[in-house]
Amino acid sequence: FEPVVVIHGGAWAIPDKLSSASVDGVCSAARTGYDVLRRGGTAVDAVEASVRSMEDCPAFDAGTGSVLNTKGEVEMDSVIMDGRRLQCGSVACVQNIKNPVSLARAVMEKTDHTLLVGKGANEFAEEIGIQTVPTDSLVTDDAREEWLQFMKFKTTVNVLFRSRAEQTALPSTVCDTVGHD
Amino acid sequence: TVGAVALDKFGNTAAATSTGGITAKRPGRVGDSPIVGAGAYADNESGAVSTTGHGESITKVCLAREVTHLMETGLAAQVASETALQKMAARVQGSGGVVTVSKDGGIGKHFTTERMAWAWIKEGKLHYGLECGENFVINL
Repeated sequence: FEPVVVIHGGAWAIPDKLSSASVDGVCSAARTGYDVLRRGGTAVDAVEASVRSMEDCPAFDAGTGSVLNTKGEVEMDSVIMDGRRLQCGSVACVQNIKNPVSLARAVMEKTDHTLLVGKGANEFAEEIGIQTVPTDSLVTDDAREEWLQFMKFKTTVNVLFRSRAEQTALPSTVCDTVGHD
Repeated sequence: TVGAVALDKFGNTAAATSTGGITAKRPGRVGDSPIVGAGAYADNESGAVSTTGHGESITKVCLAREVTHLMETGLAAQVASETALQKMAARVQGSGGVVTVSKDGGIGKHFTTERMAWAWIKEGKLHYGLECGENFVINL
């Protein structure tokens, strides 16, 4: 088989200020994964390496560069799947982990489970020696700024549209701007 | 959200997806990304898919599994990717994107949002783009 790697860096209304970094990031991730395949690595090795490279790139909403929830916290999700025997592993709402995809791979390879979430996922990371990092190291200035803007926007919406029915009737363009992972 | 799919020289497929979610999401909210069949799927008998976009919509239609299912019916990776995203738009009015590799190395990538950064490498050529219709190529 001719090795192939295909990458995405997220589908949304990517602003111009992030466009170059996003394109550079996916190209770099493709090269990283392809190098793994060229050296004889497996498809699982390749996708993990590619995703790790994007988790380490602050232009993307994953790992370093993750956005913030309403409490101003980072909660990350990841999944990995091996097509040989449909083995898979995933984690959800993990905090303080630099590369959640590698934790997902550990769930796949070191447990009988397919999904670990929250505190349990973080405890599993500790158990197998995956190093935790300070939250601040995962949060970029852009993510903080976006969070502040959104919280201001949300307050304004709450004032302008007092009922839930009114809020759910907001134009889809508004929802598209704020509602994508 | 970021994601990758691959086919190695042994004919094995894999997929991975990772995300920080949505800005100012409710604590504890989980989208499609960690859900097998929604955020990603890989099966050597069809191919591998990684998805991105509106998490709740993607989860409702099991987008990644939908793409591999369409490939099982004989559709090419690109057609399966486009068809699944069209179905998601029609059924739950959701938008997003996918990258796909079929079991025989066919490539698919499609998005129904304004932009999606994507790249793929096969036979020493790097293809990449951001806007709809773009396909820049570099010989490695």
